[in-house]
Amino acid sequence: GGVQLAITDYYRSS
Amino acid sequence: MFELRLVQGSLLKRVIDAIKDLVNDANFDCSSTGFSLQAMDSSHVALVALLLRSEGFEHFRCDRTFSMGMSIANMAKMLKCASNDDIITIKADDGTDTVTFMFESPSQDKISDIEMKLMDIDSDHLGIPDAEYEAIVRMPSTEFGSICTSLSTIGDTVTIAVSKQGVTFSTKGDIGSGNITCRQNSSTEKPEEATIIEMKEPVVLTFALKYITTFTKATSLSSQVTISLSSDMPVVVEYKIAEMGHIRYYLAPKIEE
Repeated sequence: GGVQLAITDYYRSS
Repeated sequence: MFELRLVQGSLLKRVIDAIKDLVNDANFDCSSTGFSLQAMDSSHVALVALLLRSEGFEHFRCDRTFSMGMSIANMAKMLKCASNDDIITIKADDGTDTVTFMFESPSQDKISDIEMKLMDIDSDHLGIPDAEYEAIVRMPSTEFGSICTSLSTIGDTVTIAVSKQGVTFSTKGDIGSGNITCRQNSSTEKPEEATIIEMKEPVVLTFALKYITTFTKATSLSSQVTISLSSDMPVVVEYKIAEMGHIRYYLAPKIEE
């Protein structure tokens, strides 16, 4: 259950 | 010119084993600092960051900073040609599209030269800011591995809850549910068997077990694992690599619909 978030929702391209 | 020599060749084999189920292709960044990698899994849910510092190698030469794109699966195949006690040398020249692995037996009576094709890989490098975490759990890596394996036979997700009482890993599935609590235990004479919980705030987060279980492939690299948690943030699961660096896995949480 639940929605899987992405790592790119938290960290941006540097 | 890039050349590194690692007497403990099995370490590189274990590092690649710890990455290969998560990442298909990755750019290895070579600089005077060391040999590093940052890569996401194909669904961009998890990220792995590896650092092997130059001081940890018996020989390390890197004339200029560059990246080598490699298929992790192919690298694992090439490393199968190395015995666990072999010394590994990795060499690449500027402008070439191949990398050479040399495996030497400790008695120098067998030398294997393996050439592997490099790849052009488009990959985003993510900026990961230094963060203060609300809870940090240090525990034996084998313990963490066996908890994840046990829970994944029951359910697909693990909820990690850190409180003053300890850290609880829980799951729920069609056949039932389970939870395992580890309490702080710093009195042990062996530091590698200790469980230490630093908590500023209680934290409860849920993660997909299939990713966490993949991270535990790094268990052989370190006797302890560090799990850093903050509400609404990716978890960081870190295995230190003695004298050399670390492998860190970042995983985005699951949230209620």
